[in-house]
Amino acid sequence: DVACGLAWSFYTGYLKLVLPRLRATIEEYRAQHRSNILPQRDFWKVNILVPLSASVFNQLEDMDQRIRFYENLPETVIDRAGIRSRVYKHSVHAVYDDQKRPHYCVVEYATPLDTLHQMSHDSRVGFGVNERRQQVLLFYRTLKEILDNSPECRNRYQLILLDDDCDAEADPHFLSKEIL
Amino acid sequence: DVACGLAWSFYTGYLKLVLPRLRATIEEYRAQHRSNILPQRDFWKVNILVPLSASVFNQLEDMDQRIRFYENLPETVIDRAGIRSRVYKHSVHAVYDDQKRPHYCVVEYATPLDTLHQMSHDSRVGFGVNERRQQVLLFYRTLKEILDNSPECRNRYQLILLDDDCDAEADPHFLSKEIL
Ligand SMILES: Nc1nc(=O)c2ncn([C@@H]3O[C@@H]4COP(=O)(O)O[C@H]5[C@@H](O)[C@H](n6cnc7c(N)ncnc76)O[C@@H]5COP(=O)(O)O[C@@H]3[C@@H]4O)c2[nH]1
Repeated sequence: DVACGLAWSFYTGYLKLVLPRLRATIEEYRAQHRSNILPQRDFWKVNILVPLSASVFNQLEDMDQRIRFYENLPETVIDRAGIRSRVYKHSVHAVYDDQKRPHYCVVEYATPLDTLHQMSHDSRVGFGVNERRQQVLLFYRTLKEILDNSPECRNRYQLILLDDDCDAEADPHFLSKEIL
Repeated sequence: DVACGLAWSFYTGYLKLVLPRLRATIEEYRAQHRSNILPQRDFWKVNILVPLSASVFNQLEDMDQRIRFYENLPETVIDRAGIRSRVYKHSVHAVYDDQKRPHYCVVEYATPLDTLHQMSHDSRVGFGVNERRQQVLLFYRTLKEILDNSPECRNRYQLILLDDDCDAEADPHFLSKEIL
């Protein structure tokens, strides 16, 4: 199944590389900026958005204006598959609650879902909206199981499944509320 | 099928983004360095290595000492799935022939094959060496077909299928010869 391979890819090619380094990266960031952003270690996690519609926005502001890019964490640079010094990084965002207070967190979409979205629009692949939704659920379940069994990633992530087909249309601040 | 999703991911998440920019990137590189590396436009392509064993080396030198990292091309920086300013780049390598003359080219592994390799070692997934080889062939055929039908990528890549199970053991310079 397509989604199964995408979940494994997301783990072996990204989460397995970056999640074990997350704490060190945030410590480095706080030291460099003498910053009090992200003071609590419990929140030193990557919030991974898994939208059921597989709609992935390149800027989170385009999904919900109560989410603002704040700053990037320091980069992780490694040699990978022939690319010298390939760069990996996470973006810190401010998520505003309904009293307009900002809450800072590391949040991003599960990038492989964009592949499912694009495949569903390609006539050669021939899967429709229902099949795509099933694939997103399979991606979520597979990824959850892989991560549950990966001690090096423990407590470094939060998977957020978004039922955005209906909810998002009703509520432009659906995403920020889900994260908070 | 796992390999089918990995081929689509490699196309939608990478080749579709970087191949159309390759010419501009190489022109920028040659202008910045007043370099005569890569003088011929016919060779302005990304050579994509597809090893049948799915063994992906992070540094090409580890596979064949006649391949040396030379320099990275200028970076492409784009906002992607919530990551602000995500970085994409290619590495130029010098590939030495048997008269020790260097030939410069853009070459890298098809990174998603590393996922197949890791999956084949995970007992939960349960696919063995033969299944993995079939998946690599499916990856190759699927990717080839997607790229053949992608006008924006035309003439910007070269897929190199490597029968490295037997050949590579016999010949430590197998890879450089294949590229040349
Ligand atoms: N958010 C995020 N930031 C990253 O830096 C990153 N790097 C990878 N990934 C996602 O993890 C998984 C495994 O990555 P892999 O490198 O094996 O495949 C990658 C890789 O083969 C190729 N690719 C993508 N970005 C680059 C890059 N910068 N350099 C070389 N190859 C790249 O195209 C595939 C699909 O990429 P994405 O569709 O962006 O999602 C990937 C994928 O789901 C990332 N996700």
